[in-house]
Amino acid sequence: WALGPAGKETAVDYLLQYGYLQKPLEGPDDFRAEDIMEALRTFQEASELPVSGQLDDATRARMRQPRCGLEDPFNQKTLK
Amino acid sequence: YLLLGRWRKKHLTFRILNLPSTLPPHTARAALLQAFRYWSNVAPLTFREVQAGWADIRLSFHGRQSPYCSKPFDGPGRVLAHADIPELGSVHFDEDELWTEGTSGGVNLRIIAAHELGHALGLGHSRYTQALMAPVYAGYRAHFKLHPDDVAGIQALYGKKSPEIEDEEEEMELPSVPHVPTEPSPMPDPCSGELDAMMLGPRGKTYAFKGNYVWTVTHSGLGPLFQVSALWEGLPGNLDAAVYSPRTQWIHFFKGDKVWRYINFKMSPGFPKKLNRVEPNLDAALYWPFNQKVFLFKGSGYWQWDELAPVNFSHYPKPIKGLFTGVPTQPSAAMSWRDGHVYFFKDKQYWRLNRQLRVEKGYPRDTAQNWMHCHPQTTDPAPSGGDAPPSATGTDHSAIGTTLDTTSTAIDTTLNIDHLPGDPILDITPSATG
Repeated sequence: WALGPAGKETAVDYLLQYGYLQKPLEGPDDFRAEDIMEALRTFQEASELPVSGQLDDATRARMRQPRCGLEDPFNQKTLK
Repeated sequence: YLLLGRWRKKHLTFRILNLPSTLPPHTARAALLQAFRYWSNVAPLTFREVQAGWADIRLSFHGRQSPYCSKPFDGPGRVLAHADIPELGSVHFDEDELWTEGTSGGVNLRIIAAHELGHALGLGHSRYTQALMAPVYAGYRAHFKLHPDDVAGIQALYGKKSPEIEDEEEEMELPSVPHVPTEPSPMPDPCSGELDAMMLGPRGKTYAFKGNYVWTVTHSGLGPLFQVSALWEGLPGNLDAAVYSPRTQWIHFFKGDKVWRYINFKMSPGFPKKLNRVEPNLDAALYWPFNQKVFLFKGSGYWQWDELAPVNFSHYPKPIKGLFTGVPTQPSAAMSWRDGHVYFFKDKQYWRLNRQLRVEKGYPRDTAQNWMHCHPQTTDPAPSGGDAPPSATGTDHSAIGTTLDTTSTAIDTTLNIDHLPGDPILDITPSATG
């Protein structure tokens, strides 16, 4: 619900690809809303965006920015 | 900054394997060379370009497909480039980007290259959005320079650049071709075709050992050269033999009068041990899956070893030629490979054996060309039904299908290899389906 049907797939892929969300080794693929919100907050903070935990336009635009293919080490939990 | 790894040496070679089509070659090269200079200006690093052969850092451009990279790019925009951390050295750029220099349009090659070299030297992404190592491209900057966080990160890895080195560089005025001290242990050239050992290891990976280095051999090419001790901590280089047994998961390395045992990359307690039941300075070792025994070779003799049974070598060594027909004495290396064949290596050549452990016709062949993907001096006729290069990952069922033709009965027949050839057990003539 935090992402809305349209953004869910892309945003979760992005958060996964760049290390903001940790794919549970054994768990189901879909993530708890709170995990996604925490990952969004981490991404927004690292991107110097307003930290809302929601997939707002500014966050969506940032995710479309050209970037490096390596992961970001900004979510301490997934980094560990 | 985040430190992901570091090179144990500070004088690195690099090679530019190809260039983007959207820039004149000299402009693209200048951008890449300047990218190296950003780092060598602030840390005691030197970068020497090589035009052929192996290099520590290898820069290349590829698109959505690449035979050498498991991570395809995504067309213009989004992911621009990626790089491996030390000491792997791969730096890849998306060839579908509009690479530019000197303009705010497109994607500036110099800045992106400097970022990816930061990864190749051991830096992760920075939280400073204006730092070079920030994950997102912040656009073209005419007077670009490293952010203090970038400098702090690279100096945390390699130290500060001391003035005398700076003077020396100024004297040389050769921005990218300073002297490179010889390695204490020269890195071998896989294209020499010479080996200390070959091993089909866990998960079907093929490892080649020479000097202090080891590399993997895959269908699409060679993996990076690693120092043996970087993978198997505590293991010396210049090994005599290496063998992995799927039966026990043990990897045994032999050198001189010692044997080391590892499970994956972890040394087993109590090792290394002294070799006292077989002669020291072995030549080669292999695991034969059909009787699940390890064979050790030295000179013209072999030992057959059951890892899980009490050792009884009273009848050994036996003559190699009595069991492995047509192979050379004093082999450099040997292994049973995924295709079900046994291979012996010596000097620059190798021999392939059939199920009856007889060398097949048309052998020996050249190791460098057929295993190490080196360009032939002369075009060698493709081996007839011969050595499909090692499959990329794991077992290549197509190769197995065409090469093994093994029926389960052949595999289930437990051969006690002690019998000499001619023994009915050994004279299995493959059935029509086997």
